[in-house]
Amino acid sequence: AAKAPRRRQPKKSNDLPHPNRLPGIFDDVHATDRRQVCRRHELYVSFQDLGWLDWVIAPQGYSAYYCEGECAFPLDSCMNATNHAILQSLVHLMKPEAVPKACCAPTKLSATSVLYYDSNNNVILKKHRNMVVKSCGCH
Amino acid sequence: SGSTVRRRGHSAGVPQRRLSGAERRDVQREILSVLGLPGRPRPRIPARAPSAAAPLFMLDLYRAVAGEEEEEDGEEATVSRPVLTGLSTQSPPPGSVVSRADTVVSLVNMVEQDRDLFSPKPYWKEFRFDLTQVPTGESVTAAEFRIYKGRGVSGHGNSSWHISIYEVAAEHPTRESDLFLLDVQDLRAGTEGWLVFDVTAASNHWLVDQKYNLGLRLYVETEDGHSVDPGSAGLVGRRGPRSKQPFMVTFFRASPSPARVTR
Repeated sequence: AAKAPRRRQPKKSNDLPHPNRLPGIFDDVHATDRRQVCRRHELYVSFQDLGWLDWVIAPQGYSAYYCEGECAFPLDSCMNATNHAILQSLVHLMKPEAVPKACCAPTKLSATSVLYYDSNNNVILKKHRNMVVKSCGCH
Repeated sequence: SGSTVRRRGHSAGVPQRRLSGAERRDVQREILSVLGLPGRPRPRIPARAPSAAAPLFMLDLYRAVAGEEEEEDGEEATVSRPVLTGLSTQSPPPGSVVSRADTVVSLVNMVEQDRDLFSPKPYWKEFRFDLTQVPTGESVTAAEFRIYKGRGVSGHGNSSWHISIYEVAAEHPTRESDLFLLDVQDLRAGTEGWLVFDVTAASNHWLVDQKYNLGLRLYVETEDGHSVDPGSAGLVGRRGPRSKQPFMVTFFRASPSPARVTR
């Protein structure tokens, strides 16, 4: 069974909560033998690895996550499928060459904030929308 | 770095493709543009362990916001904005949620002029700020001027002082500048802590055109209107300890539907 995403405690300090780090860190082995259902996976964007901690005050990085997995029939409830995706997966079942499966993509995104110095030493706190995947689904 | 990356609980790592120098620069440029930055900032002060008042205040604000983003599930996170006319003894608290800011900028106090005890009355202190970094496509929702008041010279202990902040609207070579009253506070002379003044009107004015940015002017008067030198009243300026230097904080909100800029 797919590993349910862990519900993390609110982060008190700026330590990295996950051993996985960007760039390019995925949290699941792409096993061909078992199909992965569409769900959220770990992806940590590390400002430290990018060498930006001379101007970024906080955080040292943030969990962005990403969506991956099969949207194969039957699309059960945990896959946040749209009605259209359900129909598309039915048609795919009948005509796999003509119509692809629905795709696994974010259904809810949220913001993350970054505190940094600009080149004039002003301090800026900026909220960036749609930077963190909250949930995935079939579209 | 091309090293094999290990994942918790799995021995087989996932090989990471090594990026060329050009690719690495592209990756950084792309992430910077997603963060709305034209390039990589190069501050003169390293970001680690900020000690000046403004970064410390902004770090408090960041923690308040980051905490809210963690708890909220998809709800719009809001940026706290300090209580407008508040007084605090430690570093300035983030205060209660008043506006939903998308960007908060704390401005460095660039220039400071004093008319002090060695000049004719009335005494005052003037502050100017660097407005170059103003987010495009966003409008000011609030702006505050924060200045620390220490004990000041003795002898005034229980009397009451009247501290007022003006926007310098226009300067004249031969006569006094034109001033526009922004905010006033009455407090006991012996009071200590951060004073917060609402300067939203001035901030809006400056952003219309930076030529209007002639700064803020602060006066201190006794109850019967005698001018008091702000420095001897305990008001800390640019030459004071870094953790108590004055600064301005401006809260911006993105325009309702900013056109997605095609890149």
